[in-house]
Amino acid sequence: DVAHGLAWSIYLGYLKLVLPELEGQVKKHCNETREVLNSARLHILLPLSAAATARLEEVDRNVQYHKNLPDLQLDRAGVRGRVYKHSIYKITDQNQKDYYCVAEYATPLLTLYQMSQDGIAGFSAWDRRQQVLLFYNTLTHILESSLECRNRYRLILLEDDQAAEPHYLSQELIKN
Amino acid sequence: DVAHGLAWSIYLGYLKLVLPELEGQVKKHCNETREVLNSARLHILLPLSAAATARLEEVDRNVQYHKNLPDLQLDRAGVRGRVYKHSIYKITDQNQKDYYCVAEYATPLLTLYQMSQDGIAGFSAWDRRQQVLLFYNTLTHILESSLECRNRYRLILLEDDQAAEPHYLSQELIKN
Ligand SMILES: Nc1nc(=O)c2ncn([C@@H]3O[C@@H]4COP(=O)(O)O[C@H]5[C@@H](O)[C@H](n6cnc7c(N)ncnc76)O[C@@H]5COP(=O)(O)O[C@@H]3[C@@H]4O)c2[nH]1
Repeated sequence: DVAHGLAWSIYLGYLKLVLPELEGQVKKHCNETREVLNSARLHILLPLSAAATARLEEVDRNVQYHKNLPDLQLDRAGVRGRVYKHSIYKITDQNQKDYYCVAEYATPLLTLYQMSQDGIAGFSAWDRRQQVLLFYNTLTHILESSLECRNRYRLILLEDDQAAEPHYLSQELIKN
Repeated sequence: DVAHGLAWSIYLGYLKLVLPELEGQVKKHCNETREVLNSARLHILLPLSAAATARLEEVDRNVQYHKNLPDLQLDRAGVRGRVYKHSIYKITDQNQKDYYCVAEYATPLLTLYQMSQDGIAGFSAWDRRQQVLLFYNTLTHILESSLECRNRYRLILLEDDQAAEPHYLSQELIKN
């Protein structure tokens, strides 16, 4: 099961490293810009379709890129100063009120999406959906048991049939 | 099989993106510094033990970090301007001759290593070795069929019993 390995991969190779630093990055951002975020958690988006666009604006015009948090640099597996960064989004609700939060798609979903596109080893759109659910369940379980990550994230599962609603993403981000 | 998904992950999420740009980055580096590399290929290190150190110098003093290639920035899954970079190493051979090449460990090996450390779901050191071999075989097969990656990489499998030899890594890098 591909998704099982991808959930461990995003946890051990990314979330376990960056989530403990997130609060510090958000404080640094506030000190440098005087801007306060509505939430210091990383909002991790998991569309059931695995369709993770490059930019969130492509999916919902009420979600606008604002700025990036300061970079985190780590020496990793021979790459000197590998850069880890997150993007802040401004989200406008139905009453024109603005919210600021840190959000991104779960990157391994792109791997699942492309595996079903490239006709790899009979990996169908149905298999892909099953793998997204397995990824979500496995990652939920891993993160709940993780002291490093506790209270520092939100996993947001995005339903397929809601995807046609133009402001579904912004509503889900604000709710969370 | 965790390794199967990790091989697709490093290909679809990294090598397919960066290898086509590598020759351009190396040329840019040469124009900016007048330094020529002995090879423009990405040397991807795969230790059978999955023990991927943060810095190559830790393993062999004849391998020294030199500089990084110019950054590549891409908008990916909601992260604006995500940075991809590679490190250039200076390698000294037995006759004090210097070689320059781009090298790094295959980062997903760290996931395999940590999974066996954290006592995850009965993932033993033996399982880990099997998974490294599966990763190597799967990635070899994927890259050989990839037009984007052809001739732009070297996969270097590093044997366990050789790891005690202090200049094994530099010898393998120069050979390749
Ligand atoms: N949003 C986000 N920002 C990041 O900086 C980042 N870095 C990793 N990840 C995701 O975490 C997991 C573990 O990463 P790992 O480094 O072990 O494998 C990585 C690694 O082997 C390689 N890779 C990706 N980006 C880089 C990079 N910048 N430098 C070296 N290797 C890289 O290709 C694999 C897959 O990458 P992604 O498919 O982008 O998702 C990864 C992965 O799901 C990230 N996710």
